[in-house]
Amino acid sequence: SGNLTPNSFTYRINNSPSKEFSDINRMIRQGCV
Amino acid sequence: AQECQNLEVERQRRLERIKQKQSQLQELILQQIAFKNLVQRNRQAEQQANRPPPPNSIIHLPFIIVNTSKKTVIDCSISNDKFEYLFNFDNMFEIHDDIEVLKRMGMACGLEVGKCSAEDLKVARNLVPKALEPYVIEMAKGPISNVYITGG
Amino acid sequence: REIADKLIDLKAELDDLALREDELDQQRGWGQQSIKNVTDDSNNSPMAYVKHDDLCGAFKDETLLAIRAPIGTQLEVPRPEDPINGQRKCQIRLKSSSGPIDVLLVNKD
Repeated sequence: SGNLTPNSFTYRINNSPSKEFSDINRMIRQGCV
Repeated sequence: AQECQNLEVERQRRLERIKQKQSQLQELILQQIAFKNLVQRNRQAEQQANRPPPPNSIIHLPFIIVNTSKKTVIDCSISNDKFEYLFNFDNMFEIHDDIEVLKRMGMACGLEVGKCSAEDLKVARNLVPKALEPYVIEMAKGPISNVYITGG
Repeated sequence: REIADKLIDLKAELDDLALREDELDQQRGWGQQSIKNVTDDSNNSPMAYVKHDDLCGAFKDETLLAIRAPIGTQLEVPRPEDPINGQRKCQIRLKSSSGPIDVLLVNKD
C-alpha cells in the first residue's frame, strides 16, 4: 500500500493500485524539477 | 432546512463514491480489453510465423516498467540471491505497470482516451461480458465523468 | 413549501444514487471475475507477453528497465534529495521476500 511518509513511497507489486504509480511519478517529477 | 443540508452532504458523498467506483470499473474494462487483444494478437502472429518468438525477445506479464532518458546514468546494486536491488539514477524516471504499456501499444482500442473508431468499438464490445457492453459504448464517446446510468 | 419540495427531491435522488451504487458494485464484481477468468486461463497465459519492440515503440528513445517480481515485492521510492554539486540522485529499492527479482535493461540500441 502506498504510504506517503515525509520521505518515501512504498508500492507492493500486484497488491497496490496502479494509481500509486502516478503519485510516485509526480513526486519524482517535482523532486527533480 | 437542517435535514435538507444533511441530505445534500450525503448526496455529495454518494456522488463522489460513485465516480470513484465508475473509474475503477472503467479501468477493469480497459484491462480486460487490452489483455484479450494482446493474447489474440500474439496468437495470430505465432500462427502466421508458425513458431513462437525467441524467448529472449519477449517479456511475460505481469511486469512493471521504469523508463528514463537515454542520457540517464543508472547505478545498480544487486544482492547475491537477487532478492534485493538498489537503483540510483542521476536523472528523473517514471514507473508504469504493464496495463499502461498495453494502452500505449493501442491494445485498449483508444477507449482510455475516448477516441475509438466504429471498427474498434465493435472489437472492444466483443471482449467484455454482455452486461458491461453499455459501458464500453459510453467510454467510446469519451471518459465518463458524470453519474452514468446504464440502460439495465 | 420550497424546502419541503427540495426534501422530497433529495430523498428521491438519494434512492436513485443508492441503486446506481449497488449496480456499480455488481458490475465491478463481474469485471474482476471476468479478468481473473481471462488471466488465469491456461490457454491465455503463454500468449500474455510483449516484445521488446513493443516496449521501445511505447516509450520512444528511452532507456527501460522491465521488472518481473513475486507478488508482494516491495518497491520503495525515496523522495529525491537536493542535488549535491549539481549531481542529482533518484532511487528505487526493490525488496522481495518470496523469490528472486528479474530486471531486464531494454534499449533500442
